[in-house]
Amino acid sequence: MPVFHTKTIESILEPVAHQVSRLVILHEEAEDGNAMPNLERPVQAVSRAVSNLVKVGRETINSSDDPILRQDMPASLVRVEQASRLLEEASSMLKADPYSQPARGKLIDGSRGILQGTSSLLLCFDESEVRKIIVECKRVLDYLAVAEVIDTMEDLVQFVKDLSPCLTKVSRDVDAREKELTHQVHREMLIRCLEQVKTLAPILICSMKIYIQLTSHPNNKGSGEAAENRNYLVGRMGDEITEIIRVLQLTTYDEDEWD
Amino acid sequence: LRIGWEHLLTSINRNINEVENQILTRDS
Repeated sequence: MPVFHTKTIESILEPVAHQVSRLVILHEEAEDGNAMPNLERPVQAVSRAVSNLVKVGRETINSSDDPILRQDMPASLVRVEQASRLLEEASSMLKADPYSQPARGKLIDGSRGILQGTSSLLLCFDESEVRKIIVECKRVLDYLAVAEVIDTMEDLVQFVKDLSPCLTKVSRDVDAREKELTHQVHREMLIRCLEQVKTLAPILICSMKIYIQLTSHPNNKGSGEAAENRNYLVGRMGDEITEIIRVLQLTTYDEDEWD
Repeated sequence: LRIGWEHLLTSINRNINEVENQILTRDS
């Protein structure tokens, strides 16, 4: 069962998560009474890496136009900085006393803290990326809402010109996102919805064309039915896009799916 | 445990660098 919901996050965090948990168990079970090694150098390296990360993180926050990212990300950076300080404290305590138990505790807390901080940092960033895709999806929904008022061929041509690049972007972004997900059920849901949207889009345009042709004909026969058909297709496409938005935001696992 | 802690700190260091790269890549 995957723990991390994207392959990128999994590839970055899983090796270190595995090592932290293994070492915590070893440490808790250890009754060796051996002296701890001098960890000054590796801890200093971690401190430098954390400083760089915090710098990059702050620059990202300052340049981002995503208010949620700007709000959520600082706490993750603080978490990583605090954890880094715990490691520094542990390192200097161990230098003075290689048998220090509190120092070992700080090492564990610091390691866990860095893992938690980087994990929430990646999640903040990932959620922000998802929001960007959702903005595009909502743009498609806005265009679909216009479909019902289009009654000339000129407007239809413009509608297709506006909708096509937006749909292409959604298709490309959702396709890439689907490939990033570790949860098979969510992947399949996105694939299915995207296929539906791709199938429905040309049918919708066709139905709009039929409606325009029928309404411009002198006897106007069948235009009511054509409008109903067009509205049905708008609804179907809207439902699929709404479902894509919902699935994109899922990060936890529905227990029923494991039954 | 001796090798373990040094190894873990090296991994943590790499992990932080990867997170940084991730942010820089996506932010660009």
